[in-house]
Amino acid sequence: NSDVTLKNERVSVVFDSMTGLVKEMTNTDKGISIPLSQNFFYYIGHDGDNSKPEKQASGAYIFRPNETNPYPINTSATLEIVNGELVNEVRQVFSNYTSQVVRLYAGSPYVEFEWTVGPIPIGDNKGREVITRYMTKLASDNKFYTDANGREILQRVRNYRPTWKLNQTEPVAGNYYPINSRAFIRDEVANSDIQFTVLNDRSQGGGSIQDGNLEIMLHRRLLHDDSLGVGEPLNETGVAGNGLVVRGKHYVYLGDKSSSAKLHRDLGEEIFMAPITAFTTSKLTPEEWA
Amino acid sequence: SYKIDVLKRAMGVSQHHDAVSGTEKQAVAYDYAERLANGSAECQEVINIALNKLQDKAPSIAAALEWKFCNYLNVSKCGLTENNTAFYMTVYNPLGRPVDKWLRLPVRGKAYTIYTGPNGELVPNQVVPLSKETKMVPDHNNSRATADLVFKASLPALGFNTYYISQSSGRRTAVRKVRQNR
Repeated sequence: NSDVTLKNERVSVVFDSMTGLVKEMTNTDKGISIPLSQNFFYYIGHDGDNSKPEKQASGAYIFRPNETNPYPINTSATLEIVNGELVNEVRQVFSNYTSQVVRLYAGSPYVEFEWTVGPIPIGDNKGREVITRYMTKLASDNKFYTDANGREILQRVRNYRPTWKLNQTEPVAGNYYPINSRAFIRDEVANSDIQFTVLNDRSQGGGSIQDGNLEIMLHRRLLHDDSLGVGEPLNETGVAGNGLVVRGKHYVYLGDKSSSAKLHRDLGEEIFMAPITAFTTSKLTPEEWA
Repeated sequence: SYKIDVLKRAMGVSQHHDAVSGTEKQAVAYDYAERLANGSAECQEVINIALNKLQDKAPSIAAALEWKFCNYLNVSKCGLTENNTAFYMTVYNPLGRPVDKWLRLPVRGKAYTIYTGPNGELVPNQVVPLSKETKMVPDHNNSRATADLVFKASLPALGFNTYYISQSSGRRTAVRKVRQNR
């Protein structure tokens, strides 16, 4: 009945015993601890009406959710725990199409979230757009930061564009930006030095729709064409015909601003230029090989 | 270089805006994927040749090795590591600085011994059982793996390290299920 703690010598993550969801994250090196929650949600894609431009459907070109608030895929997850000398992991199952493994390797300063989503159900004739949302209490003051193709970090301000006066008509999609390799939020309060950083393994879209939150789109399956040229709904069925299963990783780091800046530069490079593995079943003995 | 050109051309085609944004028609998406896969396969042949050139071989064993690549490691699937009780692995680091990288290989054994380097140093490893519930061995991928073999590769800048991996006797890491209050 007690909470589950995943930890190594540098970082720890606590999972709530009641819900199975992440509850707290601590950077032991830096002595920083924050309440952190993470869950999967989905937006229902707007069906649209292609005869009326103002009623655009959510599709390949356009992210246009039906409502501002997404639905949680589940409010709790079942847990499995693996403890070992090199890696500890907590496996969470949220639904028959959403699961996650949270991993902590020995000596690692960051936590790995490996998400698996799909096939997204469409039996109720609703298109779904699945996100993961990291929820902190950081006072991010309408701001979050993304990379520009892995190079310059850009500050994004909610409902604001730096070069024109914005008339915001899409409270969610209008605050989504490309996240090509990393995104982070900071405690923007004076004298606070906390930063929460997420690196991804592929380009995704995401935003900070509420202060302290960072959400990232993982997988989409939609039933209507958005009438911008592709001429098909974004509904990949895959080989089996039920829809695609997608798996990817987020690398999550909690730290101060300077250590976060160093980590995301080094780690971003290591994710982008990952080692190349090759295998052979040579009959050589290990001695001959050596 | 003509082998590398296959991937160069596929990448060139993929600079088109609909490949970048994912707004192509499904049939076109399949075509892009096929071009990239063909390019990737050709480049793997080049890497095969390069690895054989980089690795000094004793005159008595001068025959070139055939290196295989596991393109589905992200979904815990690799025929070679699943179906062999012993194999060699080379890990090349393309970065200009040394890197420590955690590797996960899909396997079927319960315990493994890993040696590296010319002196045959033992590499600590852990065998982590896969979970059907989290779809780590999804029915979709026809994998026979029952576990992931986890170890850390320490790699030099712009260089490689080789590992000899063989099945041994021992036990896997235990999995604990948590019963939750609802």
